[in-house]
Amino acid sequence: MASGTLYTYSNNSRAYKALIAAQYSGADVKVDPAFEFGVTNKDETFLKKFPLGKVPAFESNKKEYLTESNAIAYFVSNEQLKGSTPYEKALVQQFISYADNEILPASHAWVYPSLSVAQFNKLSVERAIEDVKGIFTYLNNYLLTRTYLVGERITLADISVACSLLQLYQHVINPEFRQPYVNVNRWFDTIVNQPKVVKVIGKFEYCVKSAEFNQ
Amino acid sequence: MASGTLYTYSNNSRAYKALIAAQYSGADVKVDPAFEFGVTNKDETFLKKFPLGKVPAFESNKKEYLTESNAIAYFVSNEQLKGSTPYEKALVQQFISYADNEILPASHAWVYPSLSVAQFNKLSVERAIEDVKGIFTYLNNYLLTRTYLVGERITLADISVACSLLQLYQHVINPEFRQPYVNVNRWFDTIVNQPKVVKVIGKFEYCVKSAEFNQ
Amino acid sequence: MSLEILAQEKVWLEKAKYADAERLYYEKMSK
Repeated sequence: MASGTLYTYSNNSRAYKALIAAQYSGADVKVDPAFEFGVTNKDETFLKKFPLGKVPAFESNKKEYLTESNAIAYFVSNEQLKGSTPYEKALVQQFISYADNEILPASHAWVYPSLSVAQFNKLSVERAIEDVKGIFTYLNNYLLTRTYLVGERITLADISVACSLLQLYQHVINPEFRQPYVNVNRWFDTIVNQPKVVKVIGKFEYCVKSAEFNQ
Repeated sequence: MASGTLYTYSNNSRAYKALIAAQYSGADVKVDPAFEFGVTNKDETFLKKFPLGKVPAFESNKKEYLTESNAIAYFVSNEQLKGSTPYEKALVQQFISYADNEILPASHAWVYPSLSVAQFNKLSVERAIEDVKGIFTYLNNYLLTRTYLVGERITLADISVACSLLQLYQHVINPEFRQPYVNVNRWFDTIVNQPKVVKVIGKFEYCVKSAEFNQ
Repeated sequence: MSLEILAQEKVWLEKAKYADAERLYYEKMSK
């Protein structure tokens, strides 16, 4: 696995994926302390390496450049994180895709308006809430008999899905909403309280009262 | 790599990824001829295997179940398609993510209203067109000195990105729009005319006149 | 390609809106 520098702003749940993976794999990944979002990623040096100007972005010690959080997490992972058998490797890919294609869109559509980061549209938010219920129902059934999403140990599947759920559990999913999803809650709580995960995200604070849009 | 049955409707560019990968790897992947979208994927037998009811969905000959097109494509791929070195494997992941997270949303936001399968919002479509220009500019620069996206042979990176561009090139990107993006056009044309790709998608027909929203 | 089927596919048409919101939010927080 590679070592190098990660460029990101703080509290970036996409960056967390790579940082958590590095904790497990032992890869030496340092966050650039001088990075200033909106400034550094617009300057010429950065854009030469990362033409899209997006973060997280990774520069290995061998001057290999990567963008897209899944790619960076993959690059700094060890084999265990990627899945132990061919089928498990594919299942890990499945959950990584599920996190990006299903969970994140629903999360953004609920969380961002609720944090007043995006405009509030009642129908969109209601639809997002229904989507999140569908996601939680699916995961809850899936995790009935499992400790981890794939195999018997933590993989990039758990890391990706958990990171995609962080903002939901932190800002909008209050105790009443999450109460029925016992298995998801158990699994999520296990992940966010792993010492290696705490090292990256800190002590996780669950939502008490759902955030609401404020003009 | 695995062999088995793919459940999908026809002309599903997500399903194409797995089918093209199987052509290259030699995996024996058959599309279920009896599949009827909206019927089969809602019946109990299907939902027991694939609780989300989505396609493409894959059932291997060993009764292993997968959803998410990237996971299926990965599962039926050989090592060459996944990337030859650790860095190349990560670059393949990067382009797979880029296709899903950047290209597809912009494509859908332009193509769907233009095909009248989504409401037309002038600002949204204009924004999508700008995003597509950004994507094409990035890829055009990247492909200036490259035949394939990663390494010296076709990989899942080429397959994923090409499949994510199909609807754009087919429905809305007319000759005038695409004229400046010489390298992307060259690369895309190379991919869609590979005999193994033609076996899956047929002879590709480029957009002549951009589709427009019709109430 | 059946447009009917396409219409049933779940696609994220508003991604740009949220991507912008996210970027502006974190740029502001960065300052």
